[in-house]
Formats: sequence, structure tokens, C-alpha cells
Amino acid sequence: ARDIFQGKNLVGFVSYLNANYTTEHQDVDSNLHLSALLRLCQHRSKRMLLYISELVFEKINSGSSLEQAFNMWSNEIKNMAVAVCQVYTMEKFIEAIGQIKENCLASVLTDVCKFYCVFNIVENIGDFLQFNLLTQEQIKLLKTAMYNQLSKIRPSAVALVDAFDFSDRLLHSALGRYDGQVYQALYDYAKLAPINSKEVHDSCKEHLLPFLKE
Amino acid sequence: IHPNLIKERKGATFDPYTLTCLLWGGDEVVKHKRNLVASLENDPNLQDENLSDFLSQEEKIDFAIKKTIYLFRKLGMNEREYFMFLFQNFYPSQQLGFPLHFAMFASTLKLLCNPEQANYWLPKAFNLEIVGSYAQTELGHGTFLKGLETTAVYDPLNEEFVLNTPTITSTKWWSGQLGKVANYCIIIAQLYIKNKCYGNHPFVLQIRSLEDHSFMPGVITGDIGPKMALNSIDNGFMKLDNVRIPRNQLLMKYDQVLKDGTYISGPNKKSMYASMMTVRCAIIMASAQSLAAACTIAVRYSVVRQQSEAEQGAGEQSVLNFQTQQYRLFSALSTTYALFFAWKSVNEACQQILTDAAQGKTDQFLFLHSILAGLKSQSTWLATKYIQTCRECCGGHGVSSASGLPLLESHTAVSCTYEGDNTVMILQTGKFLLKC
Repeated sequence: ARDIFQGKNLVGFVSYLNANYTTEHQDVDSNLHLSALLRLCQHRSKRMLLYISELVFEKINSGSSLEQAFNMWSNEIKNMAVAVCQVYTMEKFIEAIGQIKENCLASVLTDVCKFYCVFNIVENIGDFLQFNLLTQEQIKLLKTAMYNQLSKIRPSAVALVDAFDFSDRLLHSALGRYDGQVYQALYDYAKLAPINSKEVHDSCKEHLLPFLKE
Repeated sequence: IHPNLIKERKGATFDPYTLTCLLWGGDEVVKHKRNLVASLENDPNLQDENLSDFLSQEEKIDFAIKKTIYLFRKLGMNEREYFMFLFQNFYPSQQLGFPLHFAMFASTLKLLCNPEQANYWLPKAFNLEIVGSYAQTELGHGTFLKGLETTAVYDPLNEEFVLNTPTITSTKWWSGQLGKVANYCIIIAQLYIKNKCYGNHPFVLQIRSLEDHSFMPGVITGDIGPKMALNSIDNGFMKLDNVRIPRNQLLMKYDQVLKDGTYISGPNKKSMYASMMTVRCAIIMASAQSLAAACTIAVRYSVVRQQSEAEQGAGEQSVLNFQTQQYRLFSALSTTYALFFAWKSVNEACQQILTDAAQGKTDQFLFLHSILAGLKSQSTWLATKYIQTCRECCGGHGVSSASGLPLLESHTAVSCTYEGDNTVMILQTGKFLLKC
């Protein structure tokens, strides 16, 4: 933030903060263009950073130390840093898709990525409203588009998790078995439990039955 | 195979194996991992995975050490990078017997030894002639490293450091086999020479005998008590009372203390954080992986589980067909993929920056430290949140240990705290952003 105010050029994962983002985000619409969604989130994170910086610097100018000012606004700083991490994950997701050569795979991951981006915008809609980055009409379009994405991902959902390539042993789950034989697996697991090794549990014999007979 | 899953797999729009290769580093790596698993699959010594669910804490520690050593013996050191994966594959409810040996002890030695020290220590560590842990955090001191109280006072007459944990709050505390298993550790202590404090420095310290595993003179270690998860790894504490170690057990790649007590400051004060950065990188990966496992369980089960009629008389349908189930599960699934790709990117950056740092180029260190702190927090928070979502999506059966989800959730939830409390970590990112 200090360097931005001094007009210096930022590099690395914060280089997007150099951009001016003066335009409105008219390209954010029901098509969910990834570049438009990313730019919107980058804008949000820059606005949050500058907003927090002003609050911190105001506090310092009124006589507080940097540490006092930081502590005073630390919850807002936390939210701002989370927004920056969201930009990083979106950016790397989009970059990774750009490198995929198989069309079918790129297509399904693009749908997943679009959902990821729009879901994160909708979940944090308050920030976008605070800085006037979206209109009411755009929010309505984004929400509708987000729900439409669900039906696009739905046919590939099982393949998307099969691709993680976890063996049944690693999943260690009766519910998540590759063959889907869930209920038999639950019953087989129960047979292993030491608590089922005896028909009558010791505590029932020693405590419960005598108590009931009293 | 359940007919619903057959139908889903037939309807997929892509070949999952191409995606598997993209996620796990290519066809060769995937095949190698599968071959390793296959070669161990029928080993009679690795058939007791369900048994481990029902063990006490002491039995869990015993079980984990025994099985870890079995894998080391069976596979040798050549497959070192796959030990964690293999162990998790065969014993998902357990942890590798000494996970921090390679992750923190050996990697710190590699990063911070000078050439002479490296020749001596690295073969011992990497061939598992010794078992190491890490001792930085103290009962009363965590993130604020300047506040650590453990002292290392240089004695020029004997050319030794004298180590002490002088107060109860300075008792070392590291939840990674420091208490019962390790016989060496990297200890972080305030260096004093002629009454002047030079700040925190890393030392290599023997804590238990190589003959009978008893305490070395002046050392007491133990387990501070059971914890929320990861109970096959001890919750170690350590007290030191005038423990003497030779001068060359200060790791001197950067900062040095000469025989006469002259202190030579190295170029990079942040280098001590390097091993923590690699661990944070691994935590991001582990978060993505745990969330991926939870999604696999919940999505497959949501296809098998049938409930409610969308229209009267239409019969029950897969719960994955309901919008609320899709919204919850696909937000978890899309987050998993986002975390995977973020990890791949930051891992590449991490390897590059640490390689550069080893050659003295440290200008990217702060950047890496900051983004790793942020992503560690983000990934563990999100994984914890969405694993819980996946568990809720499995209804009543999700509560059962047999679902695998309570275990995944508790193991992931604790990662929000270990290796740095998330809020403190993300504030480090925030501080960096305000400064730059």
C-alpha cells in the first residue's frame, strides 16, 4: 500500500495491484468470463487494501503507533489478506486451465472454475457492494449464472472425484467406496468393533443389571 | 459396482485419468505410485488397517512406529518421498511414526548446515541413523519468536554452548515425536556471548542415548497429554538443565561463532524460517488432499444415496440431483481444485526461491514467507469448513467413523492451529501487504 501511494511498481503476486481499475465491470455478466471475474476480484482486493491503509494511516496520523493502528484494524486487515489469497487461488486455477490441451478436460474444469469464482463473489457480496463494484442487476445475473453452473458440473461430478485417484483403503470410508456398496460395508465394519465381540457388554452385566434388579 | 455409479461414470464428459495425471505430476508418477501400492497390497503385515481405529493412545504410537519401520525396511530409503503417501494409503487413521524427521529435522539440517556440518549430519539424518524432531515453540511462547526464553550461553574456555530452559514457560513443546521418539532435535534458543544476546539461533541437540534411548544428562522429555487429533504422534515437551553441546552444533551456514566467541552475522536473518516454509507448503497440499478425499466420499455417496421424490410417483432419486446438495458439494469440489492449482504454483515458487536462497539470493524470501502464511491459513480454513460440509452432506452416516469423515475433519481442523494459528498467519500476509 505504501508503494502504491508512492507510485512504485509492485512485482510478484501483488503486481496486479498496479492496475488502475477505473472502469466499471460491465463485462461481468451471465457468461461468467473468467478474466472478467478475476479482474473484478482483483479490484475488490485493491480497494480493500487501500481502504484499510487509509484507516491505518489515519490512526497513525492521530498519534497512534503502527502497532496500535494495526491492532485496531487487524480484523479488517485479516479480511483483506483473505481476499488477496482468493485472488491468488483464482488466478492459478485459471492459469492451470489455460495450459490444458485436452478440450474435454479443459471444458469441464472451466465450468468448475467459473463456479469457484462466482461462488466466492456471491459469498462475499458485501465487499463488492461496499465499493460499488457491482450493480443489483449484475448480482441477480451472477446468482442465476452460478446456479446454472451446478447443472453443468453435475454430469461430471463422479469423474471429477474419481480423478483424485484415492484407493478405497486410503479413503477408509464405507460411504466413499469406488463400488458404491455402502450399506454392506457399514455392516462389515460394525462386525470388527470390539464392542460387538460379546453379546452382553461387561458394564451391563456388572452395573446395569444389578441396578435394574434393585 | 452400484448401478448409479456405473451410470454416472458412463456419462462423464472426459477421461478422469488425464485429470489424475495433471493433479499428481504426470503419468509416470501416477503409475509409480500405483505400482508401489500394488506391490504392498497383499503383504500380510499391512492388512490390519481397521484394527487401528480401536486402539488407545499408547497403542496408536506403538502401532505407528512399528508399521513405519516396517515400511522403511521393506522399501529402503530410495522411495523416501513416497513413505507418507504409502503410509496414509495403508493406515489412513494413523500418522507416520516420525513425520517431522524428514519434514523438519533433516530439511533444516540441509538448509542451515555449513559444508563441514552437512558432511557429518546429513548422512546420519537421511539414512535414519538418528531420529530427529524440532523444538522451537515453548509452553508460554509461540509466534513471537523474540519472546523465546530458552538460552544457549557460549563458554569459550570449553568451546561449548550451555543450554537451559530456565522457566516453566520456556519448556519446549512440539507436537511431533519430541517427547518419546526422537533422539535428536533442532532446538531454537537465544544465543548469549559474554552476556550479550544475539537473538534466536538453531542448534542440533542430542536428547536421548543411542544405546538405550534414555535421557541425555540434563534433558527431560515427555508427552504433555492427549490431543484433539493425530494421537499416534506424541505431544512432546522438553526441559533442559545446563546441557552442554560442542560449538560446532550451532548450525553455522549463515551466522557463526568462532572459538574465541567472536560472532559473525550471516547475510540473511530470515533463513531460519526456511524449513517452516516448506512445511507450510506441504500443509497447503495436505489440505487440498484431505478435502479431495472428503469430496470423493460425499459425491459418490450422494449418488448412491436415494431420498425423496422430485415428483409424486417418480420414485426416490440420488440426493446429488437436489440443488442444495449440488451447491454445497460443488462449492467444496471447486475449492479443492482451486487449492490444488494454487499449491502447484506456490510449490514451484517455493522450490525456486529456496534454491536461490541457498546460493545467497534472498530477495524473494519475504514474498514467499508472506504468501505461504496466507495460503496456509486459507487452505486449512477452507478444507476444514468444506470437509464439515461434506460430512453434513452424508447425513447421519457422516457422523459415523466408518464414513471416514470425522477423522478427516478432526485431522484437518487441527492444521488451522499447528504450524501457526491461522489468524496470526494471515495477519503476517496483511502486514506484508501494508508494507509493500
